[in-house]
Amino acid sequence: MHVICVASQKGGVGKTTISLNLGLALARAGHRTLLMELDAQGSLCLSLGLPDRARPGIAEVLTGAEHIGNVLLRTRDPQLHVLSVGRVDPTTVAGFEEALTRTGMLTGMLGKLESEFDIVLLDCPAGLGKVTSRALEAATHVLSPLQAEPLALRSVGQLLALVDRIRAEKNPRLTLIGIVLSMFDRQTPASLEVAETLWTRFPGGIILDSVIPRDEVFLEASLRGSPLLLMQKRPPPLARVFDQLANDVLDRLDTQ
Amino acid sequence: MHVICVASQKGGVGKTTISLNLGLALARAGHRTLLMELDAQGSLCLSLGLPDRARPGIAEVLTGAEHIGNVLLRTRDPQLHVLSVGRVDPTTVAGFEEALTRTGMLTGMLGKLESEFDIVLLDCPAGLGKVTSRALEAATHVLSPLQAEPLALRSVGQLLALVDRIRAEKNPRLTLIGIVLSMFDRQTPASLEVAETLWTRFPGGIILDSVIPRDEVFLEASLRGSPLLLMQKRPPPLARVFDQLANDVLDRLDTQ
Ligand SMILES: Nc1ncnc2c1ncn2[C@@H]1O[C@H](COP(=O)(O)OP(=O)(O)OP(=O)(O)O)[C@@H](O)[C@H]1O
Ligand SMILES: Nc1ncnc2c1ncn2[C@@H]1O[C@H](COP(=O)(O)OP(=O)(O)OP(=O)(O)O)[C@@H](O)[C@H]1O
Ligand SMILES: [Mg+2]
Ligand SMILES: [Mg+2]
Repeated sequence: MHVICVASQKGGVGKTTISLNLGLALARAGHRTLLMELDAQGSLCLSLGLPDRARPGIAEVLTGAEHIGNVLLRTRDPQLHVLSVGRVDPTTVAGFEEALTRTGMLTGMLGKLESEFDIVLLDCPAGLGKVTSRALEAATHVLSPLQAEPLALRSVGQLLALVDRIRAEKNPRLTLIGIVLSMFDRQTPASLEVAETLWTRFPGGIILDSVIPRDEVFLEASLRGSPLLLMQKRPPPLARVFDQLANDVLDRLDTQ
Repeated sequence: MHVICVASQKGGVGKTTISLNLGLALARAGHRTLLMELDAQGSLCLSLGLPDRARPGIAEVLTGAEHIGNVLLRTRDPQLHVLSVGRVDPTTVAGFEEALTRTGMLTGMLGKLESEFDIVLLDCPAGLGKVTSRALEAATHVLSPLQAEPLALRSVGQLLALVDRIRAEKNPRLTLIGIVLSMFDRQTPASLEVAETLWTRFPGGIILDSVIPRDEVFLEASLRGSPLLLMQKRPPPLARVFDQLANDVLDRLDTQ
């Protein structure tokens, strides 16, 4: 089972949106895929149209109220399941993060899923704090969305430094799949400049070929509560970007 | 001294951009203002054009290497100072957050600044974890940017729940200044829909009149490393939005 951590220090760069649409594209390609929502804000389930806090998930597994096997949610695609963050009281997020990051907790949960899934995507909260660190310790791979905006460019180096350290000290198998450029807008000079800097600064192979353009259709999808690929009978052309991203990722996972 | 916590659960909504430009507008209005960067990614200093990790700041105060009085950075405006997050090693962010959130640490630092500043803005990392909780415990007021996008709308209620709990249990003086709509784009239906929902869902007075439009000039400002207001001899019309926001905020602080 491959466990892909989707992380970035910068907030609002497309981690959840990419996790969701990539997960769906991997499922459509025939891989048993699980989306695991590690962010207490719960926007993965929101983007799937699941009502607010309705479903038990990780929070209930942490307290022992539920067994992980009983809280895996089905989606419209039989190969795609979701493990929601669960009912996290917004006033006790710090406590939830404390419980989630206890030694061995996340690894233990993933261990129970080993036979059921081929690929697990971990949707992380923004930042390089405890939750992201633990997720990197438990993962086999890491994918980092980079928003095509100047402030985000600086923080990508910080995540890569953390990945190197965790590989050296805690998780020798942790492999960087790469950086995926997100919210790229060729009409905006600042966005173009970020993309050019990225392509020249990082050696070949680290930047994935697939680029996610900035597009209003993502906002409409989250209003409607359904990921891009499922949105219409004829999914928008943008949905093909995620099929391509899935291919890029699979090539690097060597699971073809 | 008023201490305003700028916080949101959702990432990438404009916390740093608003802290910076609001801080500058408050300073121009004659108030001795300090920007305090609580987010380890350090994008406040980056937006001010200060080179990466060059300056000591909060991290050095926490280890005792520096006294807080020696690490306050001057800016081009004599009334505006910055306390940077300091040299935080990206591989030990969890440790930095642990030290910052020790009981009484933040309140102690703010206590030392009491006579020097009229207003302190706390630029928080995304999320409702330990850093934001401690900042709310130490603050007198809270301002929450809300990005005019559907996913962000849901998370604003979660922050308000945390604010209520912290006021009830830890900090009775904590007052909500309000919610400021950010990245509003009247051309995008999803953005308009969020704004309309916001104005109807929240009672009068909670939503500030000032609205920050989505505009490329913010990206250019962060490329150039200078806040909007300072960018040109004739600041862009957008800069006036922050003068208006400063007035809105000052009215609610009763410091006029
Ligand atoms: N390519 C895109 N074009 C336009 N909008 C996008 C795109 N990708 C995501 N969005 C929107 O941008 C916002 C941020 O995206 P998202 O929530 O996926 O980022 P995130 O990194 O998971 O944020 P957080 O740090 O809060 O977890 C959302 O409103 C989403 O709908
Ligand atoms: N009104 C705006 N219009 C367009 N772009 C904006 C606007 N405000 C901020 N930005 C840009 O959007 C991105 C996110 O803004 P910013 O970094 O201020 O948000 P944040 O909430 O502090 O993010 P984080 O959660 O990472 O701390 C940055 O690239 C910034 O330059
Ligand atoms: Mg997210
Ligand atoms: Mg910020």
